[in-house]
Amino acid sequence: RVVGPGEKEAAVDYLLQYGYLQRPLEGPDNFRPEDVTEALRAFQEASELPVSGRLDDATSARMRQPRCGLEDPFNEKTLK
Amino acid sequence: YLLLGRWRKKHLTFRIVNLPSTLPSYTARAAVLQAFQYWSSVAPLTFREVKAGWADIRLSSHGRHSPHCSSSFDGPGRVLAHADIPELGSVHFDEEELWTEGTYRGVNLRIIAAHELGHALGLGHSRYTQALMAPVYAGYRPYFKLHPDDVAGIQALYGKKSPEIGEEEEEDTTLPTTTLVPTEPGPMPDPCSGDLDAVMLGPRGKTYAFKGNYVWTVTASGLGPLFQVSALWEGLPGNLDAAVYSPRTQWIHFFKGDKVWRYTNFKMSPGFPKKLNRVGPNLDAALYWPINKKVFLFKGSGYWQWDELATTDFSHYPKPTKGLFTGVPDQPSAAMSWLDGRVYFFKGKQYWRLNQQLQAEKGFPRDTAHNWMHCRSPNTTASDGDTDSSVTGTTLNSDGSPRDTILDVVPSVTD
Repeated sequence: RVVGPGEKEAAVDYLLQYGYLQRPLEGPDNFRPEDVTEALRAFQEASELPVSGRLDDATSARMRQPRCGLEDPFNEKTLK
Repeated sequence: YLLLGRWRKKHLTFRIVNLPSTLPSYTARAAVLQAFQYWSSVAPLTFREVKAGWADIRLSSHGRHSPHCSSSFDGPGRVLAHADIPELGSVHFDEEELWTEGTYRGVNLRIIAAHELGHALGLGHSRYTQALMAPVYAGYRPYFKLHPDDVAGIQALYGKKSPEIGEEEEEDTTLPTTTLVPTEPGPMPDPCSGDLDAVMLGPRGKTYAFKGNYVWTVTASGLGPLFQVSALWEGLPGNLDAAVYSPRTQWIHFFKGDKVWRYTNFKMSPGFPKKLNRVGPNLDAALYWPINKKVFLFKGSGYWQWDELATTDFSHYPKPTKGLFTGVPDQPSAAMSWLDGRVYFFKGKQYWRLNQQLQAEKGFPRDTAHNWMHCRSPNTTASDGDTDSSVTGTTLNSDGSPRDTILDVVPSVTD
C-alpha cells in the first residue's frame, strides 16, 4: 500500500510528539529517511507490532489509539 | 518500567479541583479515590485529601486550551490525559473525552486516573502493553488490577508496603481533610463465589452487592467495578452485616456489630454512626418492604419490624421469621425487596425468591453467582434451565418505588 504524504506527515508528528524522533539542534529541518525508519522500528517494537520500520496499517492504527499525553521513553537504546 | 523521579516523602496530600463533567460527581470522585488506592495498596504511600489550599497532587479537567496548563488537549480521542512527574503534582484530564465508569463505552476514568497518578508518583511508560503504565489505553477492564511491572515500578521507588504504617515526616494537619486509606483493604472478593455480606436495592434502582471491604453494582448486562466500600460511602467500614435503602425516607442504613450508619446517597447523616441498642447486635440481613413501607431486620430465626419515622415498640420483637416469611432460611446472609416487587433472601451461595404473599416460590433456592452475578457455573449448561428470567432479563436502572418527603426525624431504632 502506498502511504500518502499526509499520513506520513502525521506519523512523523506522532513519533516526534512522543519522543521516538528527536529534532536535531543543528542541520536541516527534514528528518533523514533512516531516522524515521529507526523511530518506526522503536515504536513498533514497543507496541508489540511486527518490526519492519515501515508505516504499515497496523502501525498507523496503533498511532490512532487513545493514549496518555506524556512521551514514551522507548528508542533502540532503551529497548535494548 | 521506567522511573522518572520520586517524592521525598510517602505521605502525600491531594486535592480534587474539578473532574470531568460527563460523570456524576460522586462516581468521578469514587473512581479517583480508587485510583489512589491501587498504588497505596502495594507501596507504603498514603494520600490525604485536602479540600482547599495547596496539595502535593492536584487533579483537574480542562479543554483544548487552559490558561493554567502549557499542554493542550486535542478533543475527543488521541490524548486523554497528562500529568507532571514528581515533585510537580499536576494531573489533567481532557474534558472533551467521554469519561465513563462501569462500561466499555467511552474512557474509564478510574484506569486513566490510576495511570496518570503513576506518572505523578514518578513512573514513566511501561513497554508491557498490558501494564497500567503502558502509554496506550487498553480499554475498560471490569476486574482491573495492577500489572506486575506496575507493582515492581512503584516498589522500586517507594519500597514494598509493610503492615506497619508510621515513621517519618511531615504535614500540616490544620486543613479540613479526609483521610484515605491507611487501612489494609484486604483481598478483593470474587463476585462468582456467590456468597455475600449484604445486598441492597439502592437509590435510582441500582442493585448493590457487598462482600468484605468491597461493593459492586449488579445490572442486567453485567457487574460494575469493585469499589472499596469506604470509597463510595466515606466513613463506612467493610464486612457489613446488613444494608437497606428506604425509598420512603431515601435513607440508607448500614449495620455492623452494634452500630448503625445512615447515609443519604453517599453522604453520612450527622450524628452517625450510632449504637444499636433496641435491636440485637450482629444482624444478619435487612430489607425494605414497600407494601407496608417498613424496614425488616433479621437475626438468627427472628425479625424486627421498624418504622423509620415513628417510635416503634420493639417489646414484641424479635418475632419468628417463619411466621411472616415462609420457606426462607434462618440466619440469612442478605435480603432485599427488588424491582420486580418480590423479596429475595440470600444465604451461602444460594438465594430464595418470595412472592407477594411472602412465600418462597417453587424451584428455589437457586445459584446466586449464576443468576445474579452473570457467572457461568462449570456444572451448568444452557439447557439446565437454571435461569431466573426475572433477574437476568430485567432492566435495573429504573426505580418505580414510591418516594415520600424526607422527614427530619431520628429513627427510634437508634439512640
